[in-house]
Amino acid sequence: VSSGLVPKVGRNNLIRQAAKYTSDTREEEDAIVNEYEKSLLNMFGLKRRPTPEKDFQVPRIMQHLYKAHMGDYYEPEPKIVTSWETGFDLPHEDIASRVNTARSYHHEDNEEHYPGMPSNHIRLRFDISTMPSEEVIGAAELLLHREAVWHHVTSGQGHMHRLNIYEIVKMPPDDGGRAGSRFGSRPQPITRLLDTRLIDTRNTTWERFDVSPATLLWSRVAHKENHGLVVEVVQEDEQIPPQGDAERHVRLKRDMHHDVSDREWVHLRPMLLTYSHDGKDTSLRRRKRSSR
Amino acid sequence: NRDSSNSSSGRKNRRKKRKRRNVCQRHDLYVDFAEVDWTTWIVAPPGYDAYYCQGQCPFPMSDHLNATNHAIVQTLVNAANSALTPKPCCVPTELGGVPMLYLDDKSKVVLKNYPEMTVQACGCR
Repeated sequence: VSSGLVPKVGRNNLIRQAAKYTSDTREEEDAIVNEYEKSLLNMFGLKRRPTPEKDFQVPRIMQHLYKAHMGDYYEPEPKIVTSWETGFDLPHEDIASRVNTARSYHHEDNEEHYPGMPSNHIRLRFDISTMPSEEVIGAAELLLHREAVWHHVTSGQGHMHRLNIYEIVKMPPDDGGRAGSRFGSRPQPITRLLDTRLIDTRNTTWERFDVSPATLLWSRVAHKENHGLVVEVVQEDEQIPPQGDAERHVRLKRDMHHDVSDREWVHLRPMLLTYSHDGKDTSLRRRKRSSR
Repeated sequence: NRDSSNSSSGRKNRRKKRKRRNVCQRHDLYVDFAEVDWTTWIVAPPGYDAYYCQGQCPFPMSDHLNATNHAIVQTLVNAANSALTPKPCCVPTELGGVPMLYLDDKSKVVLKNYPEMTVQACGCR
C-alpha cells in the first residue's frame, strides 16, 4: 500500500522503470515502488506520510531552534519567524554536539489537574511514547513562558515569585479519595523537587529547566508510568499563591489567558523539548561557514 | 571573435572545454520540496542543493578526481581489455547533512539533521 510519499506522476514513472525488472504483473511493479517508499519513510523515521492540518502552527521556539542551528547558512524564508524569542537559544555546545534531533511536545490538556490539587499547581504530562525507539535522549528541558505583569507593589518583594518544578514519582491509588477521607483531605502524589527558581514578574522571557533525568526515565517506561511534572508558583515574600494579575504571569493554563488566541497559545504554552540522537553521524551544532 | 573561433587554436580550446565538461564532476541539482508535494509537512527549508556526480573517469586521472587505488588499477585493466571491465564510476566521495524542520506522522514538530543528503565532492571509484 502506497504511503503517499511519492507523488502520483513520480509513482507512475517509477512503476514504468520497475517494469523492466519484473515479469509483467502490475502487483510486482507496485511492490517494488512500495519498497522504495518504505525506504524513504525509514530515512525520515516515519511510519506513514505526515498529514498535518492545514493551519497547523509550528511553535516559534522550534522555528528559532532551526534558525539558530542553521547559523551562517540561514536564509530568511516566509515560513520562519524573523524575530528572536527572549531567553531562548540553542542548547549548550556540549549537548548540541552529541545530539542530532530536537522534538517538541505539548502537555495533555485534560490531565492538568488531579483531585485535591492546589490552585497554584499545574500538572504537565507529556506523551513522549511517539519518539522512535532507536533515538536516545541526550537532554530535555521544560520551557515556560512568562509575560511581564504590572501590579501595584509599593514595598517589599511582591513582584518576586518562586517557580518550583516537581517530578511526580507516584500517583495516589484510584480510590485515593476514600482512603484520605479520614483526614478530610485527598492524598497527594509523591513528588520530588527537580528545580526551583526565583523570578521577577516585571520581565518577559522563557524559563528553561533541565528535566533530562525524568524524561529519560519516561522514555524507558510505559506511558501510564509517566506521571509527568507539577509546576508550583508562589509569591516569594508571603509563600502564598500569586494574586490578581500576577496569577497569569507564567503561561501555564489556557483558561487563565482568554486574551490570547488559540493560534498564539501554541507559541506560548509550556513545552517539553527533547534532544536525542539516532546513531547517525550528524549533530545539531550551530553551522558555521569556514573562513577563506 | 569570429577569427579566433575559426582558427585551429579556437577549435582546440573548444574541444578542451568539452572534454573538461565530460570529466567526472559535481553538477547542480536543487531539490524543490514543492515539486514532490512535501511542503505540507516540511516546514523548512523549502528545498536544498543536493548536487549530483556525472562524467567520465578518463586516463590520466588527475588528483582532483579522488581516485582510489582500486580505480587506478581498474583503469589499467580497462586499458588492457575494455571488453573485460568498464572504466571506474563517477560517484559522490563526500556527503553532507541537511537540517530539516518538519511535522512527523503524529504531528509533533521535529528538527533533525539528516546525514548524507548533499554531495560535497565527486570522484572516480
